[in-house]
Amino acid sequence: KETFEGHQVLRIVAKDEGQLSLIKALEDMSEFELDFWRGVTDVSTPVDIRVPFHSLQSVKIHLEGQDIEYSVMIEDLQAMLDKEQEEMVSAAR
Amino acid sequence: RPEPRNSDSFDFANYHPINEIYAFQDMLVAENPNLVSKIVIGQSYQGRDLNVLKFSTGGTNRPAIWIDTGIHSREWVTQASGTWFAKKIVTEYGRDPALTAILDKMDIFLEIVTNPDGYYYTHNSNRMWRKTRKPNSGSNCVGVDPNRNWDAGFGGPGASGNPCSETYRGPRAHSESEVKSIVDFVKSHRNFKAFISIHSYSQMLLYPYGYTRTPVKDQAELHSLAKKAITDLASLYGTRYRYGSIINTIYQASGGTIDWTYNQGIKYSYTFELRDTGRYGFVLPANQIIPTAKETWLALMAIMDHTFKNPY
Repeated sequence: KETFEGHQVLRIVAKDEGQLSLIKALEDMSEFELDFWRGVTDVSTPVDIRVPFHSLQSVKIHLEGQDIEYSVMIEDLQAMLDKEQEEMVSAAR
Repeated sequence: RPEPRNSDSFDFANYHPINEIYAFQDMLVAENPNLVSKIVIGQSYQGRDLNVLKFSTGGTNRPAIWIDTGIHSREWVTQASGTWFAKKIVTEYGRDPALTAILDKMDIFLEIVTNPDGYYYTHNSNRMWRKTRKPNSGSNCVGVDPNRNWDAGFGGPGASGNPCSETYRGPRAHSESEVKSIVDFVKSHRNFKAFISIHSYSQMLLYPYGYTRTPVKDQAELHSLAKKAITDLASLYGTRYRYGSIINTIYQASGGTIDWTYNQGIKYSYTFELRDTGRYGFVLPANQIIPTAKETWLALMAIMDHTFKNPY
């Protein structure tokens, strides 16, 4: 079973079209193994990306290095999934 | 989990594995033999039945409305909402004058688990799985994005040719049995008037096209109907939706479901992106299932009512 300990979902907001292109360029950086939950659309719409633990630091440095604003939408994905699972099990009981 | 004795005691406020949703479908059919029947339109790659619930009060090949949920398996709030819609239709027929008028003249088809292999996989192996589960020859990566596999701008920009991508289009249009089964069903039925494919998340109501900037010929009508639908949706809890064509509202996407259905002549072709915009993404808490389903139902009724009142 795939687990997601330490995976975070970052909510990234581009300031302008230039930054939007920089965010879109992340799609091709397969080494980060990013999972775009909400893809790049336009400057006014945030981009949500699930970032595996092993890439977190690199991705954050990459974004900060380009002055791209982001927030952490989900601190630890696995913790949320565990809660979801618990709810399902307790509902079953 | 104790088996619910009937569909009234089914727990709509929680997520359920595929076997429980399939059991619910059979229960609903058994309880409502004069309104609900189950059609198996094909099998998934791993051999699971592709179940479509048909809601009909009679007639032969009546004009029809299609609703599907769960084509992207990790979007759990959609399958859960689809289950609630099924019960809502049965409960409201004969009570709600608008729905009763629709069902007295039209049929409704509802496919709740449109990607069963993927859905099973999200419960047992990878909660974040989106695609089908068919292996791709020549690659270690599995699965095709079933919303890029349709013969509408297939292979164009807005889908990937890389089997490891979440938006992998597949080796050819309709290569996925989960997609081909709907294609064949829609083509053989030949009388669908509306086609609504439900995704999550980001709270949008979208109409064609996604593969080209060329506006659809019915753009004005689809746009104003979308506005009415999201206004009705927002009337319940104030949930705000954006709306417009796929390519103008989100991004270019080729091989998409509703581009194909629109090109088949099904004018009222829409895609929903349900909750959430806030903090949960695909892991929407179960306590938001029923509110999401209830508000979405108002938008669905707006589209179905308009379809009914504007025959073509």
